[in-house]
Parts: sequence; C-alpha cells; structure tokens
Amino acid sequence: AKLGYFKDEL
Amino acid sequence: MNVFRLTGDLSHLAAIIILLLKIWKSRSCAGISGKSQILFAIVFTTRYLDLLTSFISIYNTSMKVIYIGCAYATVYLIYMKFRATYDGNHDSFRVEFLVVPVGGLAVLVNHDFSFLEILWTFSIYLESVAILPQLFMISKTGEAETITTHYLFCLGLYRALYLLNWIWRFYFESFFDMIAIVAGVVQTVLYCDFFYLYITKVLKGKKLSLPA
Repeated sequence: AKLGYFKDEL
Repeated sequence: MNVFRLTGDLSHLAAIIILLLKIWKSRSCAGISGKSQILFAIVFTTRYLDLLTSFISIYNTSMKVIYIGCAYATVYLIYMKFRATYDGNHDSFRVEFLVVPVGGLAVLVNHDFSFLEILWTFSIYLESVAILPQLFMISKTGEAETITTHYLFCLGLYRALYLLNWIWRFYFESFFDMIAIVAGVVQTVLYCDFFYLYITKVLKGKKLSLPA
C-alpha cells in the first residue's frame, strides 16, 4: 500500500 | 467505504463519547487510566497531521477533528478539572516502556522513510498498545465500572471491525497494508480476555470483577 491510498481511513 | 469500516468508526466514536460523558456526568474519572488517554491523544495527533496537508472528505475531516477534540477534552477532564478523582496510584503503568520501543520500531519498519509516514506508523503501532495502561489498571483494582466496560468493548470492537474492513478491501480492492493489519491484530488480541469477561459477565448483568 503506498502513502496516500491507505490514508483514507481514520 | 464499506459496512465494516463505517460500523468500526461509529463504534470508535461511541467509545470516545461514552468515556467523555461518563467522566462529565459523574464528574469523576475513577477507574480511568489517564495514561491511556494521553497515549490516545498522541495517537490521534501524530496520525491526523494530514488534516493540515490533504482533504479526503467531509466525513474524514470531521471525524478526525471530533476524535482529536474529544481526546484532548478527556485528558483535560482527567488531569485538570476532575484531577481530585484521578486514581494515580493504580494508574502506574510505565508508558515509557511502550513509547520508546514503538518509536524505534516506527523508524525501522515503515512504508516510506518520510516525516509524516514515520509519524503515521508510530501512531499505528502506539494505538495497538495504548490500552495497556487501562487494562493494567483494571487488573490492579480488580474491577471496572459497567460504563467503563462498555467503553472498552466499543473500543476493542472498532479495530476488530477494521480487520474485517481490511479483509473486504483485500478481496474487493486488492489492497492491504501489512503494518496496519499486524498492529490491528495485536490490538484486538489484547482485548480478548476482556471480551471474554465482558460477554460472560457484564452482558449477564454481573459486575466485571477480576479474580483478585
């Protein structure tokens, strides 16, 4: 998982 | 967004609100580990710095603001407003034994050696062990108020639901984040004995008391 994609979660 | 992640977020939000209301209404933080609440405030602060750099959705931003706001409000109530009711003697977990190894691990094991990414990784690792002072305190006092057990149940359930969310995203979006998943499994496993006590005792109307 790259930075940015996963960060849509809390 | 999927149903597991949404119910997970709502369970997390419920836990945060339950705790805040418990302290505010009863005007007491007896049985609550202030150290765990400080760790959660650190978890949210280090994870949600991207509030300043990127916008994902109204939902995402508002939930992050609510989480951070409630976390600091809870710490304020415990250490300032109702500090006379804070049970410091039983809240004796050495959090430096958590923060230092977690900090070191975040620098060694991460997806990208950048400032925000290392902070995010630190926050993920720290969240997985942040409840330990609270569980330790309950084991020392040998009991917990029923409202506190509901708080812990919602808090533990949220990351368990996130595990299902990650299974969903792996299957439907061929996405997975090993760091988050491993930390999430550790975090959920730490609640297992509490879940057992909660389901066998609290849900049967008994008080949660550990065998002293």
